[in-house]
Amino acid sequence: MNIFRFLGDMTHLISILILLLKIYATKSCSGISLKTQELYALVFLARYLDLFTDFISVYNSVMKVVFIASSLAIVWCMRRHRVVRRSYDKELDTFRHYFLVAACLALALLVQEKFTFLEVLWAFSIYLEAVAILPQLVLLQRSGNVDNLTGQYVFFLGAYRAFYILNWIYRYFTETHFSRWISCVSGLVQTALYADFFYYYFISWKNNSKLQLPA
Amino acid sequence: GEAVGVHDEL
Repeated sequence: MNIFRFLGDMTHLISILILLLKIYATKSCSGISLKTQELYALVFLARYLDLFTDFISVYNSVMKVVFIASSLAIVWCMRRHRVVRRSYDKELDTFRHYFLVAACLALALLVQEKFTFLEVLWAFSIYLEAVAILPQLVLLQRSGNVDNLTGQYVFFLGAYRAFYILNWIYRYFTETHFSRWISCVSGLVQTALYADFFYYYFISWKNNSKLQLPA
Repeated sequence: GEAVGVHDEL
């Protein structure tokens, strides 16, 4: 494992911890898209079914369990927690995420490394992860004001994607048989979706002002 | 080389 991959995993983990901290400390999920969280839970469940078939390392297995458990916990809190669910911005979170699921499933059936159950699910999870942030970005755009923790959450998620791209570039040059064009193309699309957010994040950071997205 | 079906990234 190279340093970029490790930093990518760590920023991903930090983003989830920030989200859990926000929900736990403020007992509020305002500004957070339940649809994006549901998509992530689906992404992890579909991709990490290989927990039962392929063993890579203890690190990989532990991280997979952490990602599945935390994403389910977040969805559960937003839907069922007596206090937290009241702060959910339901009227702003109207992105039709089922279309994303259907489109990604169709794409995975057409484009995958091998037409097996696990490979189709794996490709599906990669495609879905690439676009899963869309409902969250739309929600932030609509609400305009972004609270600190929500801003940090999206920032670290974007940083995770950026580190993974560096990781692929590194692997491309250091490993003889590295070709993961499905992950790489999807990863580039996913990171590009953050470009706009990053732009406004850095502006607010530079001006030391509150993060605001244009309507 | 890496076998198809083994995904070592998260």
